[in-house]
Parts: sequence; structure tokens; C-alpha cells
Amino acid sequence: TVGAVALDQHGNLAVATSTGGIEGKLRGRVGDSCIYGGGSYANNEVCAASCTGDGEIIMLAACAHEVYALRKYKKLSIAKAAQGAVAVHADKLQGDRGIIAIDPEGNFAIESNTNVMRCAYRVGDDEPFVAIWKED
Amino acid sequence: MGKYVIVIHGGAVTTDPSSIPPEKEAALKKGLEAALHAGWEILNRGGTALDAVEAAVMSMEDNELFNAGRGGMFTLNGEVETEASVMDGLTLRGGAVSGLKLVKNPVHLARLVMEKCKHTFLTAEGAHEFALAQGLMLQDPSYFKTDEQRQEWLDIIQEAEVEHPNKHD
Repeated sequence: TVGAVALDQHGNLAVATSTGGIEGKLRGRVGDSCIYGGGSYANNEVCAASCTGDGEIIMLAACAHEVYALRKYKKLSIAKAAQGAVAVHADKLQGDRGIIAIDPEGNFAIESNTNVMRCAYRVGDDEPFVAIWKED
Repeated sequence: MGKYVIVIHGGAVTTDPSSIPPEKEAALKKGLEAALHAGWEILNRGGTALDAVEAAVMSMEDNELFNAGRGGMFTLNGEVETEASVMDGLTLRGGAVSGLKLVKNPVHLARLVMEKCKHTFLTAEGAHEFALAQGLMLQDPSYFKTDEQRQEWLDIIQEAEVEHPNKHD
């Protein structure tokens, strides 16, 4: 799965997520990438979030919307909200989860419960950052 | 004009570090850099977040190292079925597609659904019909299949045959 979230110079947020799904899936299987609130969600007032990992788990945990909800209703930082979404219902819904998220001020989070989280970011004219491993 | 930021991901997984040799790690980083730049360049010249995320994701869909577009995982039947969505934080409008087998850039079709369709989510045949109606060129299914994914699929099929030897059709 691949995804992106962005804040533009006009203060607008957006998200896009795309995937080939899981290996050996049945025909017609739908994953989280095309599900609003599952793999993708964006609202200018709160955040934009894109998810990756085990699609069934991400859909059932409504991970992208969880980031939104934790921001909007609990007033958590984007980092804490992403951490919360990765952990939500983790006792019952076990699997890989990764989330990128950004808030209207341009604060962002890259969070996962995996050892690989292929990701990159760039803030304004600052140097770009690219990583494959979560520890990077 | 205000701050601008783009963040991208190319998938998260728990895996044995030895499964990603240094040359593949370098190629993945190069792919991420290209996708990041595609989106960042739009933001840098004052473009929209929506255009930026679409461009970044299209870059990764075109790169067979990532599980989206070309290089997507095989179904049990040996096909590649893709899906994508976009959402605009300003308008709360969105577009989503699934069950695609012939569309080169699913995220672009999702964007067209958002902007040109009265619905918000199209699947399978309907999504392909909409793609054709919007003038998108469809790809031969072989475009999406890579040798690496084909080998992984063969491994799965062989494992399934070992586990269920009497279940051949």
C-alpha cells in the first residue's frame, strides 16, 4: 500500500491511498485503502490520515477516522492521535498497522507497530527525509 | 502563503530484516524520494494538497517496487486487483475505486470519481466503464504483473496444494 497526506500553502489538507491488496486474496476482496475512515480520511479543521498494513484490521478499527476522532474530541496532538489509532482495539484486532497523519498547522506523525515503515517527508524548503526502517 | 508539508508512505510490514537486501533498500528509497519530490514540487509552486497527494501516489503506483498499480499483489487466481481513494479536506468530497484490473493509476480514477461522478465509490466493471467514459486508456493485465509478485503467488499456490491435496477442481 502507498499513501500521501499534505498541507498546501493555502491551508488545505488532502489524502490519497492506493493498494494492490494482500497476497493471495480472494477475488472481489476490498481492503482499507478505498474506505473513508478506514485507510483514508481528511478534514481541513482536524487532520488528514492515510493507513497501511492489514486491511481487515484497519477497516474494523476505523484507523484513519480514529486519528480524526482523537484529534477532534480528545484534543490530542497529531502524534498522540496516530499512536492511539495504531493501538486502538489492539487486543482484539491484531495485525500490522502504519499511519501517516498531518494536522492543519503542518505538524505530522509517522507511526506503526511494525519494524518496516517505508516513508518520507519534506517540510517547505527543508531537506527531505526518507526511511525504510521504523528505527530510522 | 503558509507552511507546506508532504508526508508519504510506501507500506508498513513486520519482516525479517534480511528479506530486504541493501540493493532493494536503496531502490525503495529512490522510489520514495521520487514520489516525495513529485508531490513536493506541486506544493512548492503553490499547488493544491489534492494535486500533491495524487502525484505522489501515482509515482509509487508506477513503480513496481510498491504494492499499488504495477507491482500489486496477486489474488489467489493470479490476477492483480487494485483500489484507491482520495479525499479533499477542504470540501470533504472524496472519490474511491476498487476491483480494478485494467486501470494504470487507480488514484487518478478515484480523483475523477470525486470530481466527475455523482457517486463517491465505484467498483469493478462500473469503475472500468467510468474510466473509459473519462477517456482513460486501459492497460493490458500483464502490465501490472511483475516477476517478483508472480513468484510469491506461485509459492502460495504450492503451499495451498500441499495443505489441501484433494481440493483440485
